[in-house]
Amino acid sequence: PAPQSNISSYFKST
Amino acid sequence: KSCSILVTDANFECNEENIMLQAMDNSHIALVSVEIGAPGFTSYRCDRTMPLGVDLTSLTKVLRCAKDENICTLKAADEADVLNLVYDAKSAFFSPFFFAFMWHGRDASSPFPPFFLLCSALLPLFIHLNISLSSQTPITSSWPETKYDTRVTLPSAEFTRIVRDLSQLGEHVRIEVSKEVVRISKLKAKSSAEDEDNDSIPTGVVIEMNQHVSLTFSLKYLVNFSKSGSLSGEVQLLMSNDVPLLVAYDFTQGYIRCYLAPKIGD
Repeated sequence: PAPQSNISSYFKST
Repeated sequence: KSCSILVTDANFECNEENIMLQAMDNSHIALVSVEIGAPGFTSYRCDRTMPLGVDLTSLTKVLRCAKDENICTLKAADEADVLNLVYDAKSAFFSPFFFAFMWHGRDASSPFPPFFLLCSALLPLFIHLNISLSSQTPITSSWPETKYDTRVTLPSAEFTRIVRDLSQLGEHVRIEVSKEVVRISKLKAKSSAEDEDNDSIPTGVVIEMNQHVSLTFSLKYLVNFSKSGSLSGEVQLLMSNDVPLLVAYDFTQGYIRCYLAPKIGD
């Protein structure tokens, strides 16, 4: 199966 | 209860306007965001902004003690380390019980604390619970404002049925949205007989899109998201390529939004 991405990698510092 | 499937500990951030919760699951694959506005409560008062760190697994067990007709009051005093829950039934017919116990410690391995049950035909139903509060590291930053390429609105019961059925057949699902069709197809068939795509275009589906989108997700998480279906008649799936899927349930005076990181590549 394709690797799973990490949700925190989509966060941008605010 | 919907959140506890995804996250075990979280902070309820309370202020004068609402109660909010935002937390990632332990695997850092999904994020859940909940907001309940003050008008959504019969009575609401917050004298000071404060986080309430709660073990959601334990809280869910406590909530199971409530009946639908119970009114639940949550209270936390200034500087207190416990969250106080009081269930108060207005109906005298269902009012013969009195529960009271203190609950300290957040060790998941510890047994559910014993409680005392006193019965009286005249006492109002009064469940008095204290849950110890913990200091969590909250995700204080809101999810960045994202403009999604597609938005699919469909009955939440249909979404629940689709992901539940597909989860019987595979572990992952591809969601593709084009101008007139949303295709939700499993990726890992158990047999060739089950290998046909399950095009799902139930009644009441609205597709809004600027760009074709195709993303792959873990079905296990979508099934957990769909447990929130009872909160709203509709669910919205917001997607853009290469960003997390947003599964949004809006209800009166609040919402629960679940974000799911996609699979990389194919």
